[in-house]
Amino acid sequence: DEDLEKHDEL
Amino acid sequence: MNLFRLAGDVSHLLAIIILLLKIWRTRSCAGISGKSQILFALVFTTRYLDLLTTFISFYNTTMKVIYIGCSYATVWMIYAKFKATYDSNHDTFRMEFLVIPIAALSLLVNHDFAPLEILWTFSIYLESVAILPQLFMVSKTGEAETITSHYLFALGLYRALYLMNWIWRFFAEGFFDLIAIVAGLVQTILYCDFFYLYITKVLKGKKLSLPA
Repeated sequence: DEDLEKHDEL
Repeated sequence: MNLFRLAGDVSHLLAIIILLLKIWRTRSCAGISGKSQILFALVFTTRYLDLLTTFISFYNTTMKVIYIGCSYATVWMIYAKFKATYDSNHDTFRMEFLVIPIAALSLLVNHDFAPLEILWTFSIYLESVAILPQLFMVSKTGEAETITSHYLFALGLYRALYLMNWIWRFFAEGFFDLIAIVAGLVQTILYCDFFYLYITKVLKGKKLSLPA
């Protein structure tokens, strides 16, 4: 899952 | 980016700055748990390693750098610059009781068994309980300075706002991250008792003191 590989939250 | 998340980030930033300014202007870190601050520095360091690998946005990078920088500055003030004012006798929580089980948990329950992902998971779990040494210290001394209460309120509010952000994101984007949500819930629940005291005492102009 790409969303999880890139954690966009702080 | 939705309003809850932005408000959460601002609240988090405000908490960090309130603490820095409190220590700097009073030249004292009395009543502040150095151990919680070490844990937060560890949280930011392990979570934001992706600064070196992934670019998300200017906002994201800037905030991460500010959080890490302020966090280390706070630790430095407590353990070096204003060391003489650090109340180590009351800061007796054992950090290893949190760090070791959480390291084990992050190895067992994560999204992906990869170094950066495990460190991210570790940081999420650790953040949820990193305030415990500070809350322990407040309960041990039975009181907190009003400015320290404001710090704790802003810090607790940040994750509560993130919970609303996750509800928003679930319905708006179909996005949810169970690890972050469960840890965020735990984190927010830990503050509930404090929130109650803050609203019933500090907001009415009284100092936060616990019944003996």
